[in-house]
Amino acid sequence: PHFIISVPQKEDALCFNINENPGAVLNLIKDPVTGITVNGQLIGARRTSNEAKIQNTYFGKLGIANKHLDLKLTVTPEKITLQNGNEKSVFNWLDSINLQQEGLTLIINKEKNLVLSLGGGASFVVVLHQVWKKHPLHQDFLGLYVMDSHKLSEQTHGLLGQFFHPIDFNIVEIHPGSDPKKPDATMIVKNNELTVTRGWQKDYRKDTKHGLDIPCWFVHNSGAGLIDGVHTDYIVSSIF
Amino acid sequence: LVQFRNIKKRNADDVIINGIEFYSIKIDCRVTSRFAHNVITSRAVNRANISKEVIFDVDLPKTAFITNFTMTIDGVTYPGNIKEKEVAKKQYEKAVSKGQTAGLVKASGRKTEKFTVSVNIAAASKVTFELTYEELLKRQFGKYEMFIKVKPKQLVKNFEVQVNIFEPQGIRELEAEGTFITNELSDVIKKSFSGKKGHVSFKPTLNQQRTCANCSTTLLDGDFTIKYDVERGKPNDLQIVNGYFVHFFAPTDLQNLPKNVVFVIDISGSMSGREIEQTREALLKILDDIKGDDYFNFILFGSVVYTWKDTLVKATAENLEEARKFVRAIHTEGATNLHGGLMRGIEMLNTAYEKNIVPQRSTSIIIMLTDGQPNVGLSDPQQIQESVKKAIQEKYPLYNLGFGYGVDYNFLEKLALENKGLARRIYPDSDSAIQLQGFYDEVSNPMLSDVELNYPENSVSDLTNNNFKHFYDGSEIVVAGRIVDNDLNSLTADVKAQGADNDVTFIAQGDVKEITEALQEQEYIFGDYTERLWAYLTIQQLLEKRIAATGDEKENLTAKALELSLKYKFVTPLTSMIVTKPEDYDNQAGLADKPIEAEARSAPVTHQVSSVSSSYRLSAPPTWYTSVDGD
Repeated sequence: PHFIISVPQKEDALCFNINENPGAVLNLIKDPVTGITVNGQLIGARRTSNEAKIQNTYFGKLGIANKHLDLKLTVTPEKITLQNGNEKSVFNWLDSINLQQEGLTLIINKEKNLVLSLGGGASFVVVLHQVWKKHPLHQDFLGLYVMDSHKLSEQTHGLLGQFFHPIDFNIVEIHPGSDPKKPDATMIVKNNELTVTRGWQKDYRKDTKHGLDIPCWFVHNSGAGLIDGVHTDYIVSSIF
Repeated sequence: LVQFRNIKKRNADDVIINGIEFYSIKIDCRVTSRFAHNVITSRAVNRANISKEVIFDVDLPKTAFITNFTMTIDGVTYPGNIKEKEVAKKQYEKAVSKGQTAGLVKASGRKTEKFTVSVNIAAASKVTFELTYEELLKRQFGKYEMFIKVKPKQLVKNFEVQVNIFEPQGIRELEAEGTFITNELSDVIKKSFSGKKGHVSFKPTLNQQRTCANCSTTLLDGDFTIKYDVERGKPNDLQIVNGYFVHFFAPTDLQNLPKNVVFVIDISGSMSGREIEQTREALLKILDDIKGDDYFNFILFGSVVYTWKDTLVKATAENLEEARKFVRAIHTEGATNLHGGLMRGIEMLNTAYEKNIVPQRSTSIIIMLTDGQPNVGLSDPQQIQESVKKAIQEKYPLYNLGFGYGVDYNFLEKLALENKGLARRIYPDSDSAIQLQGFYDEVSNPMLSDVELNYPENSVSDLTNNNFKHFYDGSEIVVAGRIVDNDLNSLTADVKAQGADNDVTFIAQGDVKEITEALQEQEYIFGDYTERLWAYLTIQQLLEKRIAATGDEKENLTAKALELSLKYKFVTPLTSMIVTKPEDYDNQAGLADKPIEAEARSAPVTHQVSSVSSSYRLSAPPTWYTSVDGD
């Protein structure tokens, strides 16, 4: 999956990819103060194409939980399961739902996306990516967009969560890269000097088919030097 | 063409020349639904006790795109890297630091371009070269033709050509022949086909390769050609595989459309001698082929424009006889009033329709033959293009035949492509008349005009060209695209065209499930061929459109073609492949480019170095959120 980290104070964005094996569960957000945790499980192609050397992975399952509210939302491309205490509701992507409960709003836009707002805090948009059903290789997957992330606590961590509070970086020495449209540069961030490449990543919130290009500085090697630790530190044992 | 050169004298052992033994050459071709994936592998060993140069020399069809090249020396692989042309050149120049160097690929013949790599290898070292290229085979005169030039310069212990063809429609006929095949060798070609599969193999032993019993020279030198056709039970075949579709349209049993042909012939001074003689010869042969229902006329241009008849005339026996006399008397004079000649032709066709001289339901073409650049009347190429386009209004396709190398082929190609035709170079050789006649044969049997292939708008995207001025007998129309409807179970295509007597409609339907399953079973042949076929066709058409485009349109077409060339790793005129060689033994990097017809010369193509732009637009993202997704 590709990560886009917005840096509003710089009017810019950072991005990186995480390449990990299908089946791995990654911790994306963990906020001990609000009790919110978001994990995602990776999927790959149904089977590996003969010529594909590197298998791309995507999120096939997302788990959003609020420990304080005893609330768990599991999202897959097939169904959406909301566990509210002992009460369990299952929806599918063909439903159009607007569910409002105390401290929780869940809106499912049929076959497109869902929006989950928890209390007055951050809200999460999960985008459904559908591929051609008879495609022998690819399968449906999910994207996660976090809005108003500043409403989570300063102690928030995780592959995405660590970037919810201001991050500073400097770009120097912009120079031609191997692709004429994508210059390389040196980025100074967290006392590291990283070689980064100007590129684009897609925002699929409005147009799930084509997406909107978001220019960003791409950090190579699974975000090494930008993320705290290494990406394997974020592998957890289960979706909740 | 596989060719190996080794300099200096021959070793006593006749498979080792100058210390180098090529112990294996394999040409492996897999064709799935007309899309050919060819891999040429050759293995050599340096039997000498000092380092030696080994040359890998292959001729491939001009219509093919190289997709990969690797060189493996003693287990270490040196891959070719496909990059945007300017970036590749920059890197290449940096690597060699010796100024300009000839490229690895050169235009070499009418149908081929040559790929050459040489490398120095140490004593007792082994080297394996592997070149991959792909092409969409075109149907002409009722057959798909694939040709492989075979020319090893020495005897090879294991030499083989293996061709596997898979056609979902079923194979109707399959031929294989070589220009070098003797009676003894004819039994070595094994050919078989049954149902959807066809196979050709050619594996001569060392002794069968010898020019005579005790000779150490090889008789493998020439064209190895495979021709085949598929079953034509239905006019359409729609195949949907892995999210892409391809539609082959080639109806049979249609009546010929009556046609009107205006020949616009350059008779300027430069055509004197063999050129005009060959033109006369070709026109006389063409006159033998003109059908009784057709209308035709000749327009000659030197400094002045002449016409044979004031209007188009029917191809009656009397008119044809009179035309022959006229053709025999054609002689050269003056300069080149190309615009005048063309405009006279267009006016003549317009008048013929207005005054009902020709049948309303007939189709018209303009064939121009020229060897020079316009220098009388309107002579600015840009202005000629604008004027001709305005006058033709897409009513008649314009075919431009450029005689020889002095012609401004770029201009002729633009002019033709802007007017729904095409340009062809006629090579100044002993068979020029046959080349001219051959071209006429290709376009002389239109069966349908204004052919439109339509697909449900919400089901497909990224369509290749789906509008064709003509469908010619023995050819095939190919359209490919991407499936965007996630629930699609079957795809319906609607083909509309004008036939000889009335408008015709064909409906084609492709069932996703059946075809996908059937092809998955055959995946060993060539799994993702539909997607690559689509990419190949899209790039080819974008490059063609780019020739006639200007300004922003040209930039957009270039960007799209470049993006696809890089994504699918095709060496096209916009990309280059850098071949990095081992640093020892003075080896240098090499650059493989795709020559274009407008630059075609027998001399090597050289490269200009240009710098990479250093200004970039660093636009900011429009909204603020943090996300994770996939693309």
